[in-house]
Amino acid sequence: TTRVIAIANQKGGVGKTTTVVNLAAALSEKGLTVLVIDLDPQANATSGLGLQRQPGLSLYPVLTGAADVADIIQPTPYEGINIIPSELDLAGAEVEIARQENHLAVVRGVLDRVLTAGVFDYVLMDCPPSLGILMTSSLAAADGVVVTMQCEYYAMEGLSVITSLIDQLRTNGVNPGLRLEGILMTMFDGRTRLAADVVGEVRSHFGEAVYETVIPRNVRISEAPSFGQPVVFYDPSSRGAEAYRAFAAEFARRTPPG
Amino acid sequence: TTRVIAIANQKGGVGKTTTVVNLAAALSEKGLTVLVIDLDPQANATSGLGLQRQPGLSLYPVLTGAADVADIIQPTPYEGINIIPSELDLAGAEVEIARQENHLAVVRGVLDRVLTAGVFDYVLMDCPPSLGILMTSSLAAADGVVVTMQCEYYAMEGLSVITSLIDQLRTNGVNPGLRLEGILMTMFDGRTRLAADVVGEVRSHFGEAVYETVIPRNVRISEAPSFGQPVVFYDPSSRGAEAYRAFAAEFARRTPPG
Ligand SMILES: Nc1ncnc2c1ncn2[C@@H]1O[C@H](COP(=O)(O)OP(=O)(O)OP(=O)(O)O)[C@@H](O)[C@H]1O
Ligand SMILES: Nc1ncnc2c1ncn2[C@@H]1O[C@H](COP(=O)(O)OP(=O)(O)OP(=O)(O)O)[C@@H](O)[C@H]1O
Ligand SMILES: [Mg+2]
Ligand SMILES: [Mg+2]
Repeated sequence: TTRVIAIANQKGGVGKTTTVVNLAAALSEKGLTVLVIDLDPQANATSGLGLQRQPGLSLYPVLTGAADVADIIQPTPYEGINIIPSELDLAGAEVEIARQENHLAVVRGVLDRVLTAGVFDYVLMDCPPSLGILMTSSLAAADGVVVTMQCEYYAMEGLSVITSLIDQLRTNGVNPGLRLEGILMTMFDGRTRLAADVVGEVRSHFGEAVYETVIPRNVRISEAPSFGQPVVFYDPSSRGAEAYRAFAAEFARRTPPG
Repeated sequence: TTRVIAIANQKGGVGKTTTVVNLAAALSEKGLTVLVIDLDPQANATSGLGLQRQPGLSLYPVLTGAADVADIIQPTPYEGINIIPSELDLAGAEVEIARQENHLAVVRGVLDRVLTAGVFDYVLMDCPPSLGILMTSSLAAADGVVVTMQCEYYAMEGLSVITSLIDQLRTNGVNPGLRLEGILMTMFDGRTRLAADVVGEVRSHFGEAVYETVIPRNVRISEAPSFGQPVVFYDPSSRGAEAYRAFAAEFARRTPPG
């Protein structure tokens, strides 16, 4: 069976897209097949995997019924990684979903055929920085959530918002199987006390839920998107690439493919 | 007259809140009076100015008509700075505004009394990382927009999205006076080529619109929010505080108080 994982956090700029793109790359290196779904109208996961935004190629026409999901899935330059790309029209998804009955089931409804076909080992959803309906409907469609978090104060303040949203969707029956797969600390800068303090605080609150692997701040990670490549392929021996490979191994151990 | 400025960018984590909080602080040091409006349900500007989130204290009850805006304005610990705070209920604003007629005029409608009373020299709106209705309705209520931008690739990719949204609101008559006040480059890391490349590229595209002042990446800036203080007060002689003071001087020159 396919594992459907949302990478989410309503706080902006905490490494969601970077994690989706590099986790997909590192999993594909191990021979696993991944479908990335770009749920952000900014379409950063789309360009981070080497594709241009194209009008009409996003989940939006699937949500309105204008297109079939099978026609929207695109290959990427990377073996084992396919994508449902994004473009600006997706910003209209919030209003579109709100119009439909039972809006929390909308994303699950359009993806069901893909998710149950068993073609992919993993589906990774790159969520926008939001608490809106597209985000909650996507969480309702997922098996689990990886929360990425910068080692900074504002990011820590917002952590309980996303973790309680996950608990709510599980306990109110919308998605009874939804799990917090783990919390990934990113952009760790070893030279500052703040980063070490934040990691210590998050580990003391969330214990085992926090992944052992911590992603360091590494300039090669932020250079890679301008070449449309995950850092894992752009600079395979960089600290960033090694950290994301270590994360993919830990992720696959804790959330094994079906 | 009061100058109403939105600090906006749909890309997450690009220094919007940090700029609102520190611009407000540096302007208040010059004897000017500022009203900060926290339009993000994450309420980072609220905590960054030393206040706790409180249920019922946000623009949300004003939008639904349950409260009067004058009752929601709170003092902060800092002389010359008042705030319309935020809390999680504000996440419901999107749906609330969408229900009303002429939703682009809703934010202007509820703020009009405050904006025309002339009590404040500046109103600074901290926008959420979004392309939703609350964000566009806020832009429709502003005189000008400061766009903050990290010196990174994904942030550069999204710049044309916010600048064309501003142009659209001006040319389609929703807000004929709306100006791009300027683009502020933040989190500049002098040790990386990427940052210098991005600044060069943005200056060549947007020319004069880019502020001379560039805010460096400075750990004191990211430490300050955990003490509920702008860096301008937390560590007045830090590179971060000096950069934001220089920015406030440049901002006040280009966008003088009424
Ligand atoms: N470990 C890292 N080291 C250095 N730079 C990083 C790292 N992780 C991410 N970045 C950079 O930081 C910025 C923010 O990361 P990213 O865009 O992945 O976050 P996000 O959570 O997806 O943002 P948004 O909320 O806008 O979707 C990007 O420019 C990215 O290249
Ligand atoms: N110049 C800087 N140097 C170092 N850290 C910074 C700087 N500016 C902002 N930060 C830190 O980077 C993070 C992102 O900044 P901030 O929260 O202000 O961005 P934002 O655009 O408001 O994010 P969001 O999109 O979630 O609203 C914060 O943790 C902040 O403390
Ligand atoms: Mg992203
Ligand atoms: Mg913010």
